[in-house]
Amino acid sequence: LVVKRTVSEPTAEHPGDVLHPPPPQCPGRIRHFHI
Amino acid sequence: NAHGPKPIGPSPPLGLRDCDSSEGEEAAEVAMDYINTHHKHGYKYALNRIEELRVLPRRPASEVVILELDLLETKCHVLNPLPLENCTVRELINHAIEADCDVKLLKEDGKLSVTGARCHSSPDSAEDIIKICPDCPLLIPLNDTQVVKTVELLLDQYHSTNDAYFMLIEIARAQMQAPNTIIAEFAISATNCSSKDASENVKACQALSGDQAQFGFCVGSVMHVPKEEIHVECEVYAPQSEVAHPVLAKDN
Repeated sequence: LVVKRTVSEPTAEHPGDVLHPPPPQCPGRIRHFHI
Repeated sequence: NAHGPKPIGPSPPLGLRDCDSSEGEEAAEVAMDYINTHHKHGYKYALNRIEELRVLPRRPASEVVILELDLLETKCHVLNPLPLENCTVRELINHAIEADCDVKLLKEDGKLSVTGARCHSSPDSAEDIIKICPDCPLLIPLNDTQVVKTVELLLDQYHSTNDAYFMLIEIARAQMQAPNTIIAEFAISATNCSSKDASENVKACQALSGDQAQFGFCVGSVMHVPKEEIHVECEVYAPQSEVAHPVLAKDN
C-alpha cells in the first residue's frame, strides 16, 4: 500500500522537532456588515 | 540551536496575533474611544472589523500594540452625548462613510494608552448603492450651494416655531433624492439670543459656552417642485460642560 504524503503541511522529521504556531486569524470577525 | 528542537513550517510574521483575541478586543475598545473622542466633525464611528493586530515587546517591560481597524459611520453626531454602544450603525443603502484607521498603543503595567492614530475616511461606492437600491438618495458635497441654501431654509423653519435662537455649527450630511429633494443633517449650538433678538441683530448672538453650552442636531428635507415643502426635526441635547466634551474643549 502506497500512501501519498501532502507536501503543503509540514511534519516533524525528527523526534523533538516542533511546529511553528499556526498563522494568526486575521482579519477578524465582521461585527456589522461587509463593505 | 543545533541540539534543541528545530522549528519547522513557515514562521509567522513578527508580532502578529489573532485579530479576535481578547487582547485585540481590549486594544480595539481603547482605540475606538480615542478615535471618537478626538474626532471633531461628523459622526461617531463603530468598529466593524480588526484587520490586523501586532504586539511587539518594548524595553524594559512594556509592549507596543499596533492595530488596523475597519470602521463604520453611526447615526450619532460627535456632539451627541449617547454612548457609542447606543448608536445605530448607518445602513449601506443610506450611503454611509467608512474609515480605515492605523492605531498605535502602549501597554504598560497592563494598561493600554493610545500613542498615535491615523484614519482615512471615504464614502461607500455610489455605484454599489445604485446596484442594490436605484432610488436611494446619494451623498452630495456639503459645500454645494443648494445644500447650504437648504440648511438655511431648514434652520429658519426651525426658528419659526422656537423662541431660542440656535446657530449652525456644521453641515454633517447632505443627500440628493432624485429629482428635486435635498435631505440634510446639521449640528447647532444654543446662543444668548432669542429668535426675535436674532432677527434684529444676528451678529450680536454668541454661542453659549462652558457649563452653559448646549448643542443640538437637526434632520430635514426640502422639496422644491411642484411646490416647496420643508420638513425639519431637531433634537436639542441637555446642557453639557466642556469637560464632558473634550472635543470642544480642545477645538472650540
